[in-house]
Amino acid sequence: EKLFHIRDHSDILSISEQQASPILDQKAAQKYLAKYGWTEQVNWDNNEDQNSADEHPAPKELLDILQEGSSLSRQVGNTQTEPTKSIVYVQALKEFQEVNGLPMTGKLDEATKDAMNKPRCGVPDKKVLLNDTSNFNQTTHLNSTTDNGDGGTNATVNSKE
Amino acid sequence: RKKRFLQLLLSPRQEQTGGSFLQSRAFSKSKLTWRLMGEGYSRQLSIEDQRYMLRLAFRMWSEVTPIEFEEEVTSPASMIDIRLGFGTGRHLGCTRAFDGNGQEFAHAWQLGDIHFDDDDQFTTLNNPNGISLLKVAVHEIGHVLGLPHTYRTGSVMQSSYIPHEVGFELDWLDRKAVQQLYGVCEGPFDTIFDWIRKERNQYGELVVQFNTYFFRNGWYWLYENRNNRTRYGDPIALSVGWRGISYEGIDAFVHIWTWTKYATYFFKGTQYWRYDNENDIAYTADAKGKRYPKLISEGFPGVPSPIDTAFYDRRDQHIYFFKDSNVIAFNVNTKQVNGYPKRIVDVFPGVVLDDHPISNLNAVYYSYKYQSIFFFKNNFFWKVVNERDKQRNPSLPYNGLFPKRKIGDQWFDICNVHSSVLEM
Repeated sequence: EKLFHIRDHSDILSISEQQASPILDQKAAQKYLAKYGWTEQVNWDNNEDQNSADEHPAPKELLDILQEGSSLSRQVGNTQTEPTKSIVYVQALKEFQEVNGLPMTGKLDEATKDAMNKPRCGVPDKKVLLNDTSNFNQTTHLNSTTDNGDGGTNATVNSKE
Repeated sequence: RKKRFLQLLLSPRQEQTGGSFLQSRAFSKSKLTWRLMGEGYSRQLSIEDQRYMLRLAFRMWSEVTPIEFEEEVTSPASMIDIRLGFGTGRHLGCTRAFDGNGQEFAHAWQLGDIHFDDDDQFTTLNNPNGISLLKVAVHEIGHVLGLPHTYRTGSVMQSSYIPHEVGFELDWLDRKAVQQLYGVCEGPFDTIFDWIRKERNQYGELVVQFNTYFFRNGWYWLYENRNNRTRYGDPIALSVGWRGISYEGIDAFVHIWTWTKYATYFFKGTQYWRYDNENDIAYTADAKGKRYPKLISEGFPGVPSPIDTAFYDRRDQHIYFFKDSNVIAFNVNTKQVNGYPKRIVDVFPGVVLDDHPISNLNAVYYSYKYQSIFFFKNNFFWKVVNERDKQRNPSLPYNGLFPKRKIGDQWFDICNVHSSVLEM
């Protein structure tokens, strides 16, 4: 039996042994985006061979870029260079901001952190099904949450490749 | 922009091919079993509360899909289609650990199991604090059935948890999404009718309102025409909503409405009841003390029984009884059936050759919403030509039947649920 001291057990009901790590910095945000398939589709198939994003840390050079504090959006600018992994993360962040009705800054602002820290389902938003011999991938139907007054009937933008 | 434009160009073809892909990612059975695993009970709620919430969540999907879900507690776990459980951290042999209180509250595997993070505070229907177990369960069952996340406002498949003030339901687009995978509900009905009631509005004025009902076996649905769906929570057992009549297999409902007559009747087999609309119960006896149910042959001389179905036509004040390939018109004023029986195809000819139900109708229904008569047989209906149709096209035959259409194309989501959850 779990140890409690209050008659109605509220001390063990309200305080959990383990708290989820909040998304506070860019490293955590990267993990979040990777975990839920925003940077790369997640292999998700019947609880087998499940690769958690925790087991795939971001490349060191990318972490160095982020930890320097420089804004990746400045680096991207209007260049037409081939996308680098850093750009992938910025684009993923912008995409996340867009579907959550946030300004697409590419920066981890407070509103973006709040959105990432909301209670959510653990199923990735973008995932590939391993056992599917076709090239069918499941992706989230990315529909902006901004209300345009028509009761949420915006056209669906399917981000499948 | 270029990527989105390309996707728009390709989308019709993608949907066409995507449909076949989606088909392969859906259950192929129409009845699925589920179980809350004994080793996966939550510490927060009573076991009965947990099972009740899950039962309700599965029922909500049943109400909009041709799938029935049955809670199975006796078979070996390996034979259960969907297994559910609560756990924390590393749990239930799952390779994806939960993260503790906050953020991730559950996950599910397509065509597989559902896990809930017991470090998060799940609550039941009446508790507004915490995370609604019902809403999370409905969401995760959606994944099991094959639905991905969406960011559409109002969808139950949004990835983030959205608290709701009043009871949430599956909206039109969520229904259509799952029906793309599993199809729509189909099947014949026993009878369909509009039930008229007189009420006083807020100003004390007498107003006449109607509700549309669909009967099948021992269940019924109230159909909300303005919302294009059934009432939330239907079907309901006939015995609950229609007291005193047979509790299954009703053949017909007839509402006689003239300047001097106002009576409603239910028919089954060779018998009929008169219904007391005021008290919402069948009469036990008529004015002379003769008990109900009575024989059709007594109350409607000249009408053979058992009948297939019947309806009352206000235009000519006849009840049309249908049996096999024949129709019998009973005059409610003279109580006679002169000139009948006649063939259905002669009284109600098809507008298009060879498109006619011919015989053994399931139901005939006059709709006040559509101001038309409809014939029902199996999964199809035929609309009867009315005055407006004739004005637009005078060449149409009187009482002609338009070509058949699927019932599910006009009356949506009238779905069975498993008998074990009928009483919920």
